[in-house]
Amino acid sequence: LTGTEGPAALSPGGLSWAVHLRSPEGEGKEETLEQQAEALAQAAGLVNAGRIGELHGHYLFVQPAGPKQDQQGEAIRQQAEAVLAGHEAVHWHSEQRLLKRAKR
Amino acid sequence: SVHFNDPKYPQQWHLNNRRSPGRDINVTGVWERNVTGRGVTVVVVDDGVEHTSQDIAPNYSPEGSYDLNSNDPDPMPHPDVENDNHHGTRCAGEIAAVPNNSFCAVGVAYGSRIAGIRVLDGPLTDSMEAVAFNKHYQINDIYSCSWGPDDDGKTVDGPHHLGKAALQHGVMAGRQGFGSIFVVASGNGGQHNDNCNYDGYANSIYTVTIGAVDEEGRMPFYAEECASMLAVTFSGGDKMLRSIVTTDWDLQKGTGCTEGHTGTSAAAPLAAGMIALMLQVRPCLTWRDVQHIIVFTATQYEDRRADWVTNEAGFSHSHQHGFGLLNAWRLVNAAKVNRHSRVWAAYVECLGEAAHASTIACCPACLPTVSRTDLELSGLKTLEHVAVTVFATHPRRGSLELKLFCPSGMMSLIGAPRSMDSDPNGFNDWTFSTVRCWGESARGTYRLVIRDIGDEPVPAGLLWRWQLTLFGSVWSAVDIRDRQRLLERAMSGKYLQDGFSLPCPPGLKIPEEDGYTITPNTLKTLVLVGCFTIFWTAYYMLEVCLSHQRVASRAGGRHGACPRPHCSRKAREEGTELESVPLCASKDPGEVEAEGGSPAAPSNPLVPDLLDQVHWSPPQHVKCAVDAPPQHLLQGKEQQMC
Repeated sequence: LTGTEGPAALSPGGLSWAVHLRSPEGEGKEETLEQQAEALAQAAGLVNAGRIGELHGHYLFVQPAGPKQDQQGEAIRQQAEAVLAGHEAVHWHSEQRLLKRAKR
Repeated sequence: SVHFNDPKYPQQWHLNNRRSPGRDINVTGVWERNVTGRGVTVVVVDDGVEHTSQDIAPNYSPEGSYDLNSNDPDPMPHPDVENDNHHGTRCAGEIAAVPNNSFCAVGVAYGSRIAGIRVLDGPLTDSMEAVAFNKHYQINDIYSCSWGPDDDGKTVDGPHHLGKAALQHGVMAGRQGFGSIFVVASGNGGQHNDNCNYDGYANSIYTVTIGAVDEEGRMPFYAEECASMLAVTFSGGDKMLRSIVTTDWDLQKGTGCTEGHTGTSAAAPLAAGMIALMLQVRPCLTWRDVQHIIVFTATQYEDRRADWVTNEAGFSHSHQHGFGLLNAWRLVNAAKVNRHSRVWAAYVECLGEAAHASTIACCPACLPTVSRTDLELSGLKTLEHVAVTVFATHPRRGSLELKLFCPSGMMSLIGAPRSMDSDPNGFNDWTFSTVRCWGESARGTYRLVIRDIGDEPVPAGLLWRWQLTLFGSVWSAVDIRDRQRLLERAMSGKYLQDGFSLPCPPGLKIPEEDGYTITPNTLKTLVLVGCFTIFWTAYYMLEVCLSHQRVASRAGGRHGACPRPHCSRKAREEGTELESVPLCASKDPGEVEAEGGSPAAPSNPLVPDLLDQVHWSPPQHVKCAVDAPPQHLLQGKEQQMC
């Protein structure tokens, strides 16, 4: 992540979503995307943790840090899903799950 | 003629096998010609790299490194309770351990630079994988990944959406547009009857999938078979056979050196090291060139159990060994003369819809025919990877067997039955791939044969849809044969010796996202330092102003708002004078002490002397003038004084 905090640091054990935004037209596309990502994350009740590596238009939104309860988590999930699914600028989104990887 | 003083080098049989000559990677001749990976950076994506190790430090690349688990630039492994985070360091040592340092061992590409991305020591998500695969991708040339989904014989997993996108982006934009090289280990699930075609990293067309063979050239007990395997190289076998000797961490139980590195984990870094040697002699090899050269140069060898089959283009492939053993000499010599002129082409044939779902047992064969007209648009002539995406339901996934037949009749077991896989969901658009038809004509009829080998009385599997995707080049069969001959002619080594070199395009300038991030600890330190500076500045200003006020009140206001501080005897006594002199006066404090014997400001000779110099040049002893920009000194008297 290019932001100042990684997903683990921002939201340890919290929820996070990868979001692919549709690329806007014209100049200053990157700035527009950044602004759009900020606004969208805010609308979804999440924090924009920055662009995902080198993937243009892909951002990670994370649950804000702080004490949480399961019920709150579910409410955050529902709100985030509803906002992300309904927003026209969102090309694709996916809640981030833990992957199981083994050394060989 | 290659000798090193590293104590374990004689035991590194994979580099120079004296007990069984020929059963090594054939690298010493390449080293003798000064091909050691110089100018190439290999990054180990793993649980960290102990870069302070004597064997790693001189070749370590901090620029290519990162810690995604702690989100800082240092990939140093963290000790854990299982003493298990030595994995990345071992892999790094295989690639780039420094020779002739009287310590441990030697790396395959000991002249290359080695970086580490720590990502396996904590929670891992798709987005983190995506970041790892493109991290510093204009610095790192080769990504060595000795890990993957569980090899338990029942997992079907691989890179998810972002990981796939990052792999694709890496081969398109990484390494100045020549494409990042992703080397992956094929898996250790042999004992669980696993197959690497159920591992999406191994299946990916963007990766170099490397399997292991033991010192005798046989598939070890732990290794997996698959149709997507490109080649094999050496690793440990059973207990009677030697493992790989390499650098180790020296934390916890580590000694800095190990003789026990094994598994496909140990094979993949050797391949990464050999590719580094290739890139030294020809830095502009594209990711596809690297795959092609591996296919063209890997050597088939006698192993009846391997079930070698030679395809229509003359390449021998085995599900156990891919196209054969990697050979550093052959790889480097081929790289030296390789011209990359192939356009990459893809053709997608979509087949089947949900409305036509068919019972697998009733519809064993699906027969799409790809004609010349179909291929005209893409220009595709000969095959490289053939991918089949399947959406099928079955109450016991492991009972399914999928075979793909290319037009030549070449069979690939793309989906091997797995006794331990009892998943009831089948395949949800899983993509299998094969490289066994490499170089063959793309035209003709493809057959996908699915069998239900389960014991269930009523076959219940349904094939909902499947899709055939052909990847290849515009080369004709004749071009392939010409290329084979060209590369074989280079195997004498004459092009390595002659100082021969083909022109290399410079590559693209692709900006990289500024990867440096400020960690919370660094941020806190900066804030503390900032606060301290502000506090000290305020204190200092207060001190100066107070002393000035005292001087002004004593002088009776004769010098306006800015009396000269050294006029104040009290200030001198209090020790504040030295601090205030550089701000307003032009004299060195020492000079002030010597020349300004009198505390009386109005008669101080320094002030008029300085102010009267219109064409002033800073004398050596004038501290203020040296520190300040010259134009400041030419401003008005008021400013000069303050």
